[in-house]
Amino acid sequence: LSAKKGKDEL
Amino acid sequence: MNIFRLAGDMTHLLSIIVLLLKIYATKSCSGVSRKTQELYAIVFLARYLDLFTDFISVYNSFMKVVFIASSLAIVWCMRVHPMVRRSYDKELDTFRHYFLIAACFLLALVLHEKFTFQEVFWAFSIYLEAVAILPQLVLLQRSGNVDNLTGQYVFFLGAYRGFYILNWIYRYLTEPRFTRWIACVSGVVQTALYADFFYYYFISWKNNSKLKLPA
Repeated sequence: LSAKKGKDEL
Repeated sequence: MNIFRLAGDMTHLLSIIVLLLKIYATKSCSGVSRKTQELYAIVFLARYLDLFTDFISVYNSFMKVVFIASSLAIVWCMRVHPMVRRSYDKELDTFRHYFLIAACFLLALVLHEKFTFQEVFWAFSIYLEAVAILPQLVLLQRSGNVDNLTGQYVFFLGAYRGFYILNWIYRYLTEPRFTRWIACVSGVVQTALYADFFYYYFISWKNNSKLKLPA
């Protein structure tokens, strides 16, 4: 999950 | 997405809605720092440069658009709307926010995850968000009396920061590789800035009295 590209938090 | 992050996003959204409602209903922005609002608009514009390059989720993109649009709407109201504009007290809102912008940008040039256009602007937005509330807190301190909606606006913003810290603790414990030092350290600094305000907010809430900050 944390390897996902981009920032997932606002 | 965990419950803490959702609660954080919702209180963040709520704070903006409270502020828009206050300005719209009273046609006045007294007690609101335009400088803080402009800093938030810059924060969102700088951070969400990835809106068109990285798709995370519909929720993520939707919230980004909402945050950019609502922060620009508030700044627009305070600068352009004839009635709201007149209620803005320039004399109270004297914080030199350009220094904050310059300092945060320099810090972002030095401290970032990667030296790319997007990453430097992302780091810049994180640092700027941490201190963006300062002009607002200084304005409240100066005017002493805080009206209910402005108090609630700052309260919800502080709650949003608190939930994000819980979210990071949760993620750190549940996601093996979750380390986001820039965001976490800046986030703790930002939340600490609210500590003083919260103290007085709770005292006034406990005593059921109007929120007043000491001079």
